[in-house]
Amino acid sequence: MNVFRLAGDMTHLSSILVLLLKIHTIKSCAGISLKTQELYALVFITRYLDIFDRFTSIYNFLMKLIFLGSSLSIVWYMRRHKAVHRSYDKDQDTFRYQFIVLPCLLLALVINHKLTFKEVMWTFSLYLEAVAILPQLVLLQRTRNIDNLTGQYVFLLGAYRALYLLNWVYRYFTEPGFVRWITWIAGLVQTLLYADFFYYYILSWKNNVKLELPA
Amino acid sequence: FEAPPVKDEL
Repeated sequence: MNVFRLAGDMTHLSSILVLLLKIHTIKSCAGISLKTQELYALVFITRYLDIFDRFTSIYNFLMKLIFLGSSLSIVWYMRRHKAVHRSYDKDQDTFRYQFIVLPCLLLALVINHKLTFKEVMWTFSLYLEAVAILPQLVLLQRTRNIDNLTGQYVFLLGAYRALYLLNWVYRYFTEPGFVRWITWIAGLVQTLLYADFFYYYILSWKNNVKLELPA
Repeated sequence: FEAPPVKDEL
């Protein structure tokens, strides 16, 4: 464990808490893409298949439970909770995510460390996580006034993977033989997808104006 | 690709 990875995990956790706070307190998910939330639930499910048969640390075990529990409860809130579901803008959240799930699955079948079910699912979760934000970014472009919590949620979500990139650089230089090409490339693509959001988010923050993404 | 890496990260 290093400071970059811990900061990354805490940033990831806080992004989820910001979203849960928004949904639970103001009972609204306006501007939030259910598609992205469902993709994230799928990412965690396929990533943590080994939660009971590979024990790394209490920390990892607890964080996996938190990520699984929170992502599934967010999907539940947005689908089942009456007030929250009413605030969900399904006409705008139209990204057909089979366009990303299937290619990620095929890619995971072709490029992986080992052709076993768990290894392919784990690799699939990496590829899927890299592009899972796309429905949310598309929705943000369509949403005129992005509220602060939604902006903070997306920013923290992008920042966590950027911190993980620093973690991989640190581990590359401190742990001989630490090479994770698949993870690195997926993580880099994921972070690059946030590039223009980061640009407009920091601009809106500096000029103290409402966040707006050009369509 | 190299052998499956240890999954020590989240």
